[in-house]
Amino acid sequence: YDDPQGLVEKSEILLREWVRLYATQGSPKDSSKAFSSFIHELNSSGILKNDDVITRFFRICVQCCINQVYQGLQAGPMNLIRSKCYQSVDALVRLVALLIRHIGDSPTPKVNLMNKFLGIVAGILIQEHELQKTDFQQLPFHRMFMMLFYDLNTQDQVFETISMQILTGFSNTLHILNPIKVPGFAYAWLEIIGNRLFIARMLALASEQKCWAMYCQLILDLFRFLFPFLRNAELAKPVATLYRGTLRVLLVILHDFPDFLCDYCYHFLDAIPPNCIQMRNLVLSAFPRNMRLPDPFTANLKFEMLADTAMPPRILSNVGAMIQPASFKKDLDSYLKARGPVTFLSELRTNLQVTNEPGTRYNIPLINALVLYVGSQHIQVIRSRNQTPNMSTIAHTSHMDIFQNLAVDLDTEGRYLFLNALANQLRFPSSHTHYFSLVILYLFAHSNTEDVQEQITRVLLERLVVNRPHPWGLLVTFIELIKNPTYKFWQHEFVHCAPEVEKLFESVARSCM
Amino acid sequence: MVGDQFGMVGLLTFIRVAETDPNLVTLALGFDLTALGLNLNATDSLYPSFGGPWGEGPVRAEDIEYQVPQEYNISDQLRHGQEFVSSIREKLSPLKIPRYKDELLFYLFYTYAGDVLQVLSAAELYNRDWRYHKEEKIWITRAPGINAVEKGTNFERGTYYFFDPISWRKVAKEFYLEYDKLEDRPVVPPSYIHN
Amino acid sequence: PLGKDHQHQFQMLEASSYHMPLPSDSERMRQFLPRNPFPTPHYYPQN
Repeated sequence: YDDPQGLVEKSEILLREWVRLYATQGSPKDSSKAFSSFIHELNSSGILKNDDVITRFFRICVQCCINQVYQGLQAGPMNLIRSKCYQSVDALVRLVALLIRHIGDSPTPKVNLMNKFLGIVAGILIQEHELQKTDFQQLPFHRMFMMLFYDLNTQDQVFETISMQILTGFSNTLHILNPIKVPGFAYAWLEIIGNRLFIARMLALASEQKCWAMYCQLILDLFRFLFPFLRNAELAKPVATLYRGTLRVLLVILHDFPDFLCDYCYHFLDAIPPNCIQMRNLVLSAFPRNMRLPDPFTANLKFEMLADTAMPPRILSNVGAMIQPASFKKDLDSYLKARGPVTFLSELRTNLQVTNEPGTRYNIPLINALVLYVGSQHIQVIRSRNQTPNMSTIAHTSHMDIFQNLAVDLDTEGRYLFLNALANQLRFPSSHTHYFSLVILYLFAHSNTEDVQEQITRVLLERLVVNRPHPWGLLVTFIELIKNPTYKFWQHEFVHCAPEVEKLFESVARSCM
Repeated sequence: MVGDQFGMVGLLTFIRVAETDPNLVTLALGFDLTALGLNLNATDSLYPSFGGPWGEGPVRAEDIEYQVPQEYNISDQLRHGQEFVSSIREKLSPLKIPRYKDELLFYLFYTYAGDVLQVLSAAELYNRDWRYHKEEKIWITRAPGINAVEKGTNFERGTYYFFDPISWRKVAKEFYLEYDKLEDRPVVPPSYIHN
Repeated sequence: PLGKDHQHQFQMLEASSYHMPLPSDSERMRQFLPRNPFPTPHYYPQN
């Protein structure tokens, strides 16, 4: 870094002096007394002279705190290293927070200084991660981000005025430091985004849910990291630990912020491997906080009886834009409108098989988007004729052509993924849950091969036999399937294919009845 | 029936494996989520006391930041005009140093550097026949029942107990002890004598 | 099969799992007694 002569030594001495002042004069809450004396020393040492010197000073101090941990590892036990690290890091972070608070009057220099420090810590973290390899220590970086987050989120009107910039700065930094980028920091990373204050600020206190999209991005970063290990069911202990921690965070969000999971459900479904049935059920089980779910086991429960069935779920993504390439989207739209050309149907499978994701031959996000798009369009068309979706209004349409074609033309893997995409729509009472429940039952009733009925049963049943939670729409649909004699469910060979399966059906049927 | 893993046979296999190798199907079958340390039936929100992804339960009450009135802060001092007016710290019950166990005295000595507590705890340790070695920077006391193997006018050699702040326990050690390296009785500031 | 980069990610994750974050890493240090700064002998621990 070709630091000016003597700057490193000077910075280290200043840091040590500040740590002492912070420890003796300050308190976990307020170090203004210590700061009011120390700021003059900083100034007279030329540290505040200009941006460049401050940046160097920050970097040298951060590096000091990092080195202290690695040096400590040679000497003593982790608990002593921890408490020394806490002392130095908490003091440094407090100094940074006070400099942010007192630098200039307008928000901009404050935000710039904060982002500068976050960037320095992130840069050193990435560098250390590459240098130290499996000796990398997450502790000092974790502590730095966490304590700075606490300090900048105290009830202080100066920080309140830049609260959105603070949350954006931290979200961007954590997105840059996502687990794929720095896997050695993954546990600390999840500790930070799963921290109670971080959740509070991002999901509860930020006005008008302004930070929800950023928090969604961070959860997606986590899912993307886990995807290959979970898809391979490689639940070695390190992955199982991260997965279990993820479930705990998701449970808190499901309990406290179900609307967040409802709104971003489509994003999450693309990022959860098909074999992670419980985690997917957890996301699909979320329902809007102000909604009262009717008991799915209510006798003769009909969607039409529920007021919520009239409303579509909130969809924050532009589903149409997710259907690529544009030429495919154009052909799709023209088929939906004109129910032609028929070649569109015969080429459908190849369009869905284009994927660069190793380990699967199908483009799962595209299948999910196609199902959601065609279904949404179909509901609109039916509504535009002042009708409601039912077994006859959904039949013999270009939309149902596509679903029936996919049910018949795809191979077993493709059909499994397509039926999963349909089942992913079975959530809380809404026009989508109602419509897709009808589509699944329609396909079951009108399929010309038992394979389709078997795979529909498989897709629904595997979501029911796992530990709770189970999405409301899934239960209602399965109950209809096994109760309504129209579907002749119990006459199918696959229902009796093995004693365990038969027992399973009977127990599910009993709990449903 | 469908012959590969995408039909009922696939599900049946998965059910059978669930009995023999649960780890392989943990992801699908999942956990009993009510056993992850969260009270999912709570009517209040969970996040304010969430203990983090690997916490065993909610955080302790003392870890949760509450905005308390400034007057309640025992560490901060109120600023009225220019002078600092201390807050409720005088109303706190005085410390009863002589009643604390050795280990707590060592804790106060090592964690309250540059604070009067460090001196108060040192003075009490001195009363209990511990002596602070100014060069080794460590507390030392005689091992009960073991006499010095060698004694001179200003030194002795024998086995002594050292308090090791790293492993946080008493460690017996052979040692050549020079009396002038031991600190005399620590001087407690008069205002704290009543403690 | 997992790609090479996944193997690297797993190794780094596994290595860091031997020093998992502790709950205290995310908590402020608590001072349960008020501070009384005092000039202690130089040979006492100073931090």
